[in-house]
Formats: sequence, C-alpha cells, structure tokens
Amino acid sequence: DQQGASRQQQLEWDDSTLTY
Amino acid sequence: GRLRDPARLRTLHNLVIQYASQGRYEVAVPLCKQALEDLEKTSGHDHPDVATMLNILALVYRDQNKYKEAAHLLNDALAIREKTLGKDHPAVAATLNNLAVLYGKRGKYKEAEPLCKRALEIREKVLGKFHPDVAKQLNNLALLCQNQGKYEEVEYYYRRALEIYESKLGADDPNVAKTKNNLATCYLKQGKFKDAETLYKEILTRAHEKEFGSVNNDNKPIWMHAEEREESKDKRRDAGPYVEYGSWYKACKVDSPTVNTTLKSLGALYRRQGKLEAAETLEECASKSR
Repeated sequence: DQQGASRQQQLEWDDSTLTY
Repeated sequence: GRLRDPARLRTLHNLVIQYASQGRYEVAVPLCKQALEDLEKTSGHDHPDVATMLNILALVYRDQNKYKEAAHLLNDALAIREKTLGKDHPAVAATLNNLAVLYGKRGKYKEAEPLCKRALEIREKVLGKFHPDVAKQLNNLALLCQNQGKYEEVEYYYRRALEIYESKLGADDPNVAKTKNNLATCYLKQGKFKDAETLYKEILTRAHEKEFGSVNNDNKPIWMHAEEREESKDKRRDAGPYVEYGSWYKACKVDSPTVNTTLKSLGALYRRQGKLEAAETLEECASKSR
C-alpha cells in the first residue's frame, strides 16, 4: 500500500516552457 | 523569417505535439529540426523562439524516453533563456524544473536537486513565497529529496507546500489532500506512524464533510465506523456477523484516487496495529470505490 502511495508521486513537468 | 510570427510557431508547436502524441516521432522530430534550422538562420541561435523550439523537441525526446538527448537540448535552451530573458525569468525557472525532472527520471537525484532549488528561488522571487507554483516546485524538490532518503528535508518542503495550498487554494483543494498523502508517506518512512495516521484521518474526514456536511453522531467518516466496528467486535462475538451498516455506506461514496490511496494506507496502518476489522472496513471501501 505504501508502494502504491509513492508510485503516485511523480516529478511534475512544467508545460509553460513551450509557450514562452 | 518564416517562423518569426508567434502564430506560426504556435501552429508548428501544435502540429509537433499532435504527431508526438500519436507516436509519430519520425514526423515530429524532423519537423522540429527543420523549424530549428529556419529559426537559427533568421534569428540566430540566441533567440527565445529557438529556446522554445528546443523545449518542444526536448518534450518529443522525453516522450521517447531519450532523456539524455532531451537534457542536452534543455541545457542549450536554458543558456539561451538566461542570456535573452535574464537569470530570474519564469521561463528559466520552468526550464530548470524540467531539466531537474529529466535528471530525476534517470535517477540522478543529486544533480537534479540544485536545479530544482534554483527554480524554487526564482519562482519565490518572481511570484512571492506563497504562490501555488512555488508549492508545486516544493513538491518536486521534496520528491527528489525523498529519493535520496533525506526525510527531514522532505517533511519541511511538504509542510511548506501544504501551508501554501491550504492558505491560497482552500482546505478542499485536491492539492491539499495529495500533499497530505505525500507528507504521510514521508512520516511512514521515518516510522512516525501516529503522525501519518492523523493525516490520513484528516483527509478522509475532510472528503466526507465536503460531500455530506459536518461530522456528528449520525454522520461519521468511514474511519470512525471502522474503529467502532473494531472496538465492538468482542460484543458482537455472540451476535453473529456485523450487520449494522447504519449510514457508513456514505463514506464509501467519497470517490477520488487520493481518497482511495488514503483508505488503503490507513487500512495498512490499522493492520499493523492488529486492528484487523478496522483494516477490513477500509479495504472493502477502497475496493468498492475503484
């Protein structure tokens, strides 16, 4: 279950880099 | 300059994204490379549009799991943006963040961390210390530290993120429950089971109240029912199986991936304490809401 919780955590990409 | 026009750049960007999302990288990549060539011819290498196109190509490479190539392009884009937009521009922060993500995906947490920290500093400077984008950056930083086992730092970053989300977005924002879940995971890794339990209960109570109103004797979140069931199991030993469902079916209707994860995690904590009936109650609920 703890693995399940940490699997949810992912580094988040910032898509705003495409709009500048 | 065919691509000088921002509308053209955007159209090309959308086209590339579309091809990439269909897995047609063999079209997307040459399209990007051609656009880059055009841009560099007309505007020179150090132009913000070139940086944007490098970011687009990096995204295509990322989607192909070519993290090394993607990171190379982002480093190039970063240098251009720092030169053309200044060191403290949000676009620089965003590029630093994505570079950190790429390093993170390759397991290079140590290299990723300072990039993430620099992105955080820029965002704090530009947006103020309590902007939700700062919280998001704190989340990434926490995750990078978590992968290095630096739990005290993880705890600090998640706490700060939580404070921002709660004060800026309100207690019912999904980011609050998500961050509490992450913080709880960090507590578990440190053996702080009681603290984790408290957070899980807060998440479930909040989700319940949002759906069904304040908690009272006739309106209880699932974990209270679970504990009551656990406590009354001795009394029920003669009376057969547990049938008094009361109103707790309601709690199962609170449905979201975060709540589901929380149900399973709190269930595992109950199980650890030997509270098997309480654990079962939550696990049943979790499997139903899936």
